[in-house]
Amino acid sequence: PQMRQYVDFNDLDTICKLYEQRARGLVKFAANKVEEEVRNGEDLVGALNKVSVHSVRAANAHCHYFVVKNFVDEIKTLELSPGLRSVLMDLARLYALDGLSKNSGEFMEEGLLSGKDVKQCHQLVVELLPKIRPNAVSLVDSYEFSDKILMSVLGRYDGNVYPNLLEWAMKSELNKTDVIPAYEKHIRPLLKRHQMSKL
Amino acid sequence: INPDIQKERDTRTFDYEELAMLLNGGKEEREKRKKIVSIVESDRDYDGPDPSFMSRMDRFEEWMRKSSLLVKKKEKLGELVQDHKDFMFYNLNVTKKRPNVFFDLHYGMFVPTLMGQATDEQRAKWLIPAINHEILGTYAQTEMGHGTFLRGLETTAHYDPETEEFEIHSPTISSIKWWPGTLGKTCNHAIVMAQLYTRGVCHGIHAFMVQIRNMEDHTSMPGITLGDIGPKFGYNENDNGFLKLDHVRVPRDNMLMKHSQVLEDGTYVAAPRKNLTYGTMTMVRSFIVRDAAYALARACTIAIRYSAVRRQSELRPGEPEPQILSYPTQQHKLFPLLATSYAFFFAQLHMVEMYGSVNEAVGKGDYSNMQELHSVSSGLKAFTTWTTNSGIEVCRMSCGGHGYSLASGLPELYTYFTPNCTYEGENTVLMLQNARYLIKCAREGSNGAKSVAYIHQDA
Repeated sequence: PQMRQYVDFNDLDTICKLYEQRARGLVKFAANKVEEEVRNGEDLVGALNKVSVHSVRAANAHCHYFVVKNFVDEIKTLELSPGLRSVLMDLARLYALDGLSKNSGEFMEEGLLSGKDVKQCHQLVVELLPKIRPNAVSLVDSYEFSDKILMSVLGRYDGNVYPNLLEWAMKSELNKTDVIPAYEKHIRPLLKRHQMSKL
Repeated sequence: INPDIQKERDTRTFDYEELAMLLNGGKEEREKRKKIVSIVESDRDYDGPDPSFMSRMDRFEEWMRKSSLLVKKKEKLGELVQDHKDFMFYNLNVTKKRPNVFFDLHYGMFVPTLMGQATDEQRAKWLIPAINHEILGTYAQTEMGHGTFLRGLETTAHYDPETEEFEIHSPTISSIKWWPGTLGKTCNHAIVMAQLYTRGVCHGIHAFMVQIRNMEDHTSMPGITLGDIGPKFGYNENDNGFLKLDHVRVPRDNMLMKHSQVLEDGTYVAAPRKNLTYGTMTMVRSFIVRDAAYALARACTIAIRYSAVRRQSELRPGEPEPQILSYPTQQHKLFPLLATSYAFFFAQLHMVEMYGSVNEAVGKGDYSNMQELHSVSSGLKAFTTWTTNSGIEVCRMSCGGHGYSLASGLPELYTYFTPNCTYEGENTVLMLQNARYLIKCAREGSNGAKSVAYIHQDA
């Protein structure tokens, strides 16, 4: 409860601290479990195996913390125009808050967030979406993947999806002839038999 | 240009050039990339049928044609393709992220292993011919029965001091090398990982150069059985192969001996560090983090552009159908993934940089950061590939019915990306390796490296 009065979801450093504490908590939990198993007579290999489910959660939280912190640190360090910095900051906040929101159970487990905090977090993610919207297409354009690399009718740079979807479908082997060879072999005899049975 | 997507581009609030330069390695690098793209895309020789409508054999042959063309045409690019990074980008544009049978395993693993583990004499013998494409190589580690657990590999290499040769052998069905790319039908050499025995003692996994095909007529060498492992979930242009060795004898010099050696009389000289043999895998894991970032970025590009031009339903009767990108639920599916692609972009920069500096230090005999690199590359490889794998599927679903068509590009992106979760270390096992390091740091109370120092700080 003391921690929570300092949580400011607008501050990326605070959010990074939450990730750090979640990772520390889960690593220490796994390490303590290993100690416990060893004290109960298990050898280290056996102890690590028994604790492996907790260990994977700990490693995942550690990697998540690494990626969030690295993202925030990079944006702080890079020389950027105010416009771009603000857009990247919004992306970093969205990444970090979405991670809090989707892994809220682990943050709550560590006593870092309350149910009320998590609700606020969900809301902040929703509020960030319209801020990203005006830049969404340009943010993906900036990677500069050519159409030939994407090989996607839906993801074409010019957005002319429907005429190209039709053109693409026309390449299908089945469209080489109007009547497929299987008609004579399988469809026509079936239809004939059906018509004869009606008679 | 579709007016809806143009409108989206007109509303941006940042300097496009500034971000494009940041994401493409700076002004000069971006210019270079643009030139390479333009050269490849204007070269009609690289055109070919749409792979979505091709059989496996046709795909295999078409990508072999493109791969060999790329090698032949590389020289003409002069200064544009100066280093490995440039060549990788050139390759990506020719093969469109599909396998390059003359490049991926050859330059991705065969050449780096020679660079990292061969002595100067061995480099002179194999590295130069490899770079000149006089020999084509692959890296044969995984077996039918064992993959990630390297100590479980069964292939043996017994040293015979009488003849100063190693006898390399697949003792069981499960020990047959299984999965290595381009092994089945393309390569004529392989670096084979096998359990080394000298004087009756096993010294663990070591790397051996084995000629697997005759250089004259490309037939399998005596004692060697080779083949393709059959169709897969994706990557069907590649002849991922199998290799069975029946008491194949190679000279003593064919063991890569930069780090550990076997002397003429069979004396084993151990490497200064046990896991130096696994350097190639650490490198590949670092590059997989980069692939994860770009694969997610590509999926987001497709889904977000399509969401800008697709209109669906009416919010209120009689109103125009909104772009699906305007729906909060669509934004909630895609924008966190867009943000993730940026987070991964910066993570891969860090990872590749870290690999470069640790590798340089190892070359100078400084092994102090190897454990840290191994831990970070294992953890990030697993973390980013899992996220990207599920993220591509979310992008596909976000395109509604059309996402299911191969025309969307997303099914193939998914099937090409998904093996990243299981090759070069199965993800759960890699997470456990990362966790072992974290738990060790926590238990021993040592601060360890910078990335784990926080474990001992006060909450």
